[in-house]
Amino acid sequence: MLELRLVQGSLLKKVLEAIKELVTDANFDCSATGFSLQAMDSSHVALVALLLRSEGFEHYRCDRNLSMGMNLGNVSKMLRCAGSDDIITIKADDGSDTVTFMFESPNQDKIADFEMKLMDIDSEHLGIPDAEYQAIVRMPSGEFARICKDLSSIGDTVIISVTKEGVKFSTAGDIGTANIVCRQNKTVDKPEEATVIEMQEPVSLTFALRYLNSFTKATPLSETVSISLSSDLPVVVEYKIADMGYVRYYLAPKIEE
Amino acid sequence: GSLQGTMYNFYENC
Repeated sequence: MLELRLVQGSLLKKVLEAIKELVTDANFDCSATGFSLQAMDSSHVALVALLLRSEGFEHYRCDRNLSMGMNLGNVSKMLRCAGSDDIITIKADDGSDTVTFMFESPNQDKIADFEMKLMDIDSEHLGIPDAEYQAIVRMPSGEFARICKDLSSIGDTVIISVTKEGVKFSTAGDIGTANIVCRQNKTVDKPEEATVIEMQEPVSLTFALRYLNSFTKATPLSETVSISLSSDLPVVVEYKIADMGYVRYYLAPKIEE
Repeated sequence: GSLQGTMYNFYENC
């Protein structure tokens, strides 16, 4: 028996909007520790990892580990029927081949049940070891989304370089080139507006902008984003989900021949 | 040109 009750249902709505473009079908894994997902895009160039810890739910009942295969587009269609202030409960009976999303309005005067058939998805699970990154940039998520969007109108790939000057985003295309430098800036009145750069050593990597742009669909989840870079690893773009967990995107770099 | 890496260049199936 699975019954997960999330008072801030809007978080789940935003999570689906954040991942449904990158991944079509995926398994949601439920265990005592939380509700998670790991899935790659069709080209295996990018990977998304979601964690919503059990403590973040008002009620979390998961009698035994469960993996539920779903089409994320269909889940998104159902969750769009929930109000942004609704309480969302995910329910599934042991051995049943369906999952139910229940939406309760804040004053409990409207209760909706959406039931969806589960799918058999044989997805791979990659082992992602914790790593020390050569540079970690924390910046306003809207700022990062704007940079990725602007640069993709000039070129297809972006070189992200971190030096003691700051973090530089560079691209080039048929019409010309673009360079955006963001310097560390801690003297802001609100901490979420700060740009903080932790650099162990300078690093520079090249990435396809279309994946970074699909990652920025997670912007509504968090005011800030962290970008972790190391010369021999995929970049990790992380949006924390307040008090509950995170959506983490991994993107393999372009490898110079 | 440059080749696009994939997750398999960096992480193992577990």
